Amino acid sequence: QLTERLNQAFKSLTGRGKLSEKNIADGLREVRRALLEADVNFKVVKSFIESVQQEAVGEKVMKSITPGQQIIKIVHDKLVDLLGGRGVQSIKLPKANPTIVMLVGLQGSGKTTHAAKLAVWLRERKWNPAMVALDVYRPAAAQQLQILGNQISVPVIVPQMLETPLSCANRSIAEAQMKGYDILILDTAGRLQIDDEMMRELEELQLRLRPQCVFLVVDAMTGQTAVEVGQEFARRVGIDGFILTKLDGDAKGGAALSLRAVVGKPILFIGTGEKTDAIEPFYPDRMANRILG
Amino acid sequence: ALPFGKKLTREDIELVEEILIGADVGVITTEEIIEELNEAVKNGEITGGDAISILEERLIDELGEPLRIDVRAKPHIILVVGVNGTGKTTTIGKLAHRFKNDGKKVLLAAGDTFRAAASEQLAVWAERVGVDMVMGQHSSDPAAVIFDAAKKAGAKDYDVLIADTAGRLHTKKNLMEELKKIVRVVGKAVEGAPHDTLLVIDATTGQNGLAQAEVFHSAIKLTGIIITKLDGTGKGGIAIAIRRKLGVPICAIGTGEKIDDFVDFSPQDYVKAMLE
Ligand SMILES: Nc1nc2c(ncn2[C@@H]2O[C@H](COP(=O)(O)OP(=O)(O)OP(=O)(O)O)[C@@H](O)[C@H]2O)c(=O)[nH]1
Ligand SMILES: Nc1nc2c(ncn2[C@@H]2O[C@H](COP(=O)(O)OP(=O)(O)OP(=O)(O)O)[C@@H](O)[C@H]2O)c(=O)[nH]1
Ligand SMILES: [Mg+2]
Ligand SMILES: [Mg+2]
Repeated sequence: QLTERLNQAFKSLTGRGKLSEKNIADGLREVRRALLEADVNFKVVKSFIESVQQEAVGEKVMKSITPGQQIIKIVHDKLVDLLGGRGVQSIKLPKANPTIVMLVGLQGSGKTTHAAKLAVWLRERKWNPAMVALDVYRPAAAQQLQILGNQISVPVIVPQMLETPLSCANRSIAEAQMKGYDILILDTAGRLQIDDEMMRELEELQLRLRPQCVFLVVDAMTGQTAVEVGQEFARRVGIDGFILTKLDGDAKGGAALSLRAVVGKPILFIGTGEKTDAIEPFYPDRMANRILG
Repeated sequence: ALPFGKKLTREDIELVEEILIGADVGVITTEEIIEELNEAVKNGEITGGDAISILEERLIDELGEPLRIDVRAKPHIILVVGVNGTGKTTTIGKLAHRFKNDGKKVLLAAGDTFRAAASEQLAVWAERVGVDMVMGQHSSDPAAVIFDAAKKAGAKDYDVLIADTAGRLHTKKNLMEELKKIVRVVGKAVEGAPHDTLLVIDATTGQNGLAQAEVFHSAIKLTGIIITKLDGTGKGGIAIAIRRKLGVPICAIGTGEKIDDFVDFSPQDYVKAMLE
């Protein structure tokens, strides 16, 4: 564990005076390794370590904890800060007619599953949701959302024969207005951020539909490329927040820090399982513990 | 060019670090590789070339021989496994297409009886490729479905059976036990089955990919790895750590969502793509 490794590195230090630059450099070498092992982006780690270094220089060595623990505390607090600070960031969903939430992201990240989870979560908060299957490419994609919709008793609108995603989305808005659904959750096809044609499809959906909230759905096991992905989706489509999925596994989830640091948008939810109730709000301090653990 | 007997320079090391870590090879494996390269340079085993070309050679060497599936048994049974969303079902469609083009009679088993529309998704692929598929009821025992498919493959003279399984996180003990049961059961249906067990890994996966491979390999012996989504910006470098630590060879890569976006693994091409 990081705490043990840092305590090893500082065995000879006694609780007196200030943390020397050498103490800090030694400690931060271990922290850097831990963050990289946790999949935090290489460049994000570099600037994070530099800023911790500046903060740690001149800190008095505290008597009650070991220097290793002290460095961890500085790192931990800074991580929590970067991940969004103490407490939960709440999602802003203005009333529109209907309010539109759109899920986007790479292939297989968990969008379809989280559309259903969000529908349940919203209904618990007195919304009247419907889901819209805009993935016209993946085999049985619409069926997947329909089956989930049946399981949770939420209506699902699926594309008609040869209908484009935009046309289906517009039709679902009309249906929502007619049937009184006050929020629509749009599930889109997985796509590479470097696939220009697919990104243009998303740009057009965003431009024409003006969703109130666009979530980038990201797999918690994503490695170094998370930054490129997040930046490109943010640049082309505009992202309001992230959903980090599959946190019921043992991936450290360092991508969370990279995305938050580079894109500057909050992580609003985490996915913790395959069932439709496995969604929770994102807690920065729990994530910091997970990344450093 | 590196002068004989010298160490790698600070700049060389930083460059190699940035490339390897950036490709998800992992900081520990990267440190080991740099240490080994340094030793080789000091001992005079490497006497020239820039850091990138000696790294390229080392990585290609590291990856060893790719796995080429050798359809000896009849039926030759391939089990496809991995965590959620990595591309197993899609890859099976591509594999089936490959075998069919090689003149093999292929059967698919829809062994994901859990996830919404999983069997329906594989059925679309079966139809696209033009191969038969065995499926079970939703929530039926996947081992039973795969057992039935294996029996059918033997009885009806199929050359290859490819069995799809549900995505499962390696941390879920009950799901890993289910996988062990599938392996036991299919071994009872056909002697020596499964003849190949392929772990499908997403090229965007970070260090968790090594944990996935370790747990899957210790639960049910893997014979090969398929890295999907290499058409994206992920480099799949964790495969190098997996190969070093577990010795499991890479079989093929997925380069897109279409039926022929499937390429036999070439260490040279893979390493070149990683280093550019
Ligand atoms: N364990 C776990 N599995 C999850 C979670 N979220 C999604 N999954 C699983 O991950 C796999 C992919 O989920 P999907 O919802 O199909 O992903 P997607 O982003 O819609 O995929 P594409 O539409 O192909 O891009 C499925 O097996 C899901 O059950 C999660 O939080 N935990
Ligand atoms: N770009 C790209 N997408 C891929 C590749 N392989 C699979 N996909 C996509 O990844 C997504 C998930 O693929 P699936 O085949 O459903 O993955 P899976 O492992 O069977 O998923 P679960 O059964 O839910 O665990 C789909 O959108 C596929 O089209 C690939 O090589 N490149
Ligand atoms: Mg989907
Ligand atoms: Mg599947």
